[in-house]
Amino acid sequence: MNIFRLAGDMTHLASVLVLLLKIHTIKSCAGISLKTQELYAITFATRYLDLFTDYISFYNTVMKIIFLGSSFSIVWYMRRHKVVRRSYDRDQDTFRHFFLILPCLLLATFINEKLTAKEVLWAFSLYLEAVAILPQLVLLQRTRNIDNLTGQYVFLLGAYRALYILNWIYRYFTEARYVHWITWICGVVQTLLYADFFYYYFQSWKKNVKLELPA
Amino acid sequence: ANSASIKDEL
Repeated sequence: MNIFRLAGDMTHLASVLVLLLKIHTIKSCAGISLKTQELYAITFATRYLDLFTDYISFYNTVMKIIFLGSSFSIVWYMRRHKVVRRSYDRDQDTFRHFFLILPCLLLATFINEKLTAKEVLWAFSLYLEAVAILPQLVLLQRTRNIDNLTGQYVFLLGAYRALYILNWIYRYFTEARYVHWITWICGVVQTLLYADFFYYYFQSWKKNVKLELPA
Repeated sequence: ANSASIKDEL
């Protein structure tokens, strides 16, 4: 494992911890899109089916369990927790999952590494992860007061994706036969979706003003 | 084995 990959995974972990901190400690999920969180839960549930079929490493297994557990518990908190659920911006979070899930499923049945259930679901999880942030970005645009934790959460998620690209470049040049077209294209598309957010995030940082996305 | 079939990333 190279430094970019490790840094990417740690940034991903940090993003989840920031979100759990907000939900668990402040008991608020204001500004967080339940749609995005549900899409992540589906993403991990379909991608990490290999927990039952392949053993890669202790690190790999532990991280998968953490991402699965955290994504489902965040969804649980937002839907069921008697205090947290009240802070959910239901009326603002209007993106339809269905419009993302269906095209991803169709695409996965046509473009995959192998036409088996496991490989189709793996490709589906990559397509879905690439677009899962969209409801969150839409919600951010509609939120007047983006709190620091929410801004940091989205920033850390974007940083995780950018670090994964560096990891792929590194692996491409250092490992023989390391080629993952589907992963790469999805990863680049996903990272590009953050470009606009990054721009405003750095602007607000530089000027030391509150983050706000133009509608 | 083809390295592309081993999915060791998260």
